[in-house]
Amino acid sequence: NSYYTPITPSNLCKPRRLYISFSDVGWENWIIAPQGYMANYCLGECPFPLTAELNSTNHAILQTMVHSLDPEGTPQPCCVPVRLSPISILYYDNNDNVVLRHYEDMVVDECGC
Amino acid sequence: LSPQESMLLKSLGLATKPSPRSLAPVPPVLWRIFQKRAVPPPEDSCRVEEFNVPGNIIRVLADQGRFIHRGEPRSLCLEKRLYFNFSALEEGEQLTMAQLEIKFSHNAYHASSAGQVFELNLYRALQMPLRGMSSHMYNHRPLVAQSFARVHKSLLFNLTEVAKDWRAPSRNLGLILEIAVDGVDGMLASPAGGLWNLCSSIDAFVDASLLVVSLNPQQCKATRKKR
Repeated sequence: NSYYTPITPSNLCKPRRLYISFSDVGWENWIIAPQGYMANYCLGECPFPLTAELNSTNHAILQTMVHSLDPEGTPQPCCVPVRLSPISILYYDNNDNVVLRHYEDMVVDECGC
Repeated sequence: LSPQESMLLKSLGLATKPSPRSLAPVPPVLWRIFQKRAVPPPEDSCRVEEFNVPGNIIRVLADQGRFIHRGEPRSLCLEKRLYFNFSALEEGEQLTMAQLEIKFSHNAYHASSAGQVFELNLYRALQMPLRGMSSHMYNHRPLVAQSFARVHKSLLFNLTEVAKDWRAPSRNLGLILEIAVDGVDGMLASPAGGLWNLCSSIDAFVDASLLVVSLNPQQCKATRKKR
């Protein structure tokens, strides 16, 4: 399920809600838990001037400046995940063993330019 | 599988989509760890705090060995081959812990065997069982030798070093589990005539399973970066 409900009505670079449902991909017979999870994704503008809450790198500040001077030649910086969380998945493997596996960087908590 | 599904499985470190035949109950220990890690997520998801070892994959392998019925000596209440299929562990995974659990259906302290001591021994098997053969060659120096007076619901043994050997299929010959009544014949005459079966407490044996913790370095980059 991918639907667009911005957490705050803004086109600035921010996490956007994205719920991954394992039954949607037909995995419900081997994944025990969770049934899905909120993965989110990053979307939004990185306009000049970059404000502090946009988690920007120094280079991004430089790039927005150049973009403001030469919009056709240099694009805006990208809006990307800057803080992610792990998730754990309980599932059956092909030998009918129960497996608990941890995966890093599976949930977007914060975005930045 | 669609290309997307294959890619997604691969990103989760799975070569194929699992298709389990039987849905075993989730071991309570895994369910507790899973729930504890749900909120908040752990700082380091590549370490299992509960066992204080590195690892991002925890499996509970079911025992696939059979009972051995020799009938002699009668003091031997239970003799069983234990075998755990290690093919589920992927190449590159580092085994960091293996814990054997021997489960009984209940705490048993059988009145007729009051004060009776049991001897538990675990031996390394030296060959796979051949069809029809009742003898099971094993190394007579026990890996584990423990005596207990009360049948606890669950007995735990750390078999990490032994299990590391089992990564090579040719060396994975399993174990022989023996539980015997310590030093006496299994059947004693009761004062009221008839026989006390001192082994009856061991009838509460349910099964054995092996909890294996392993680390897949490929999926623990952050840890590597920290290091």
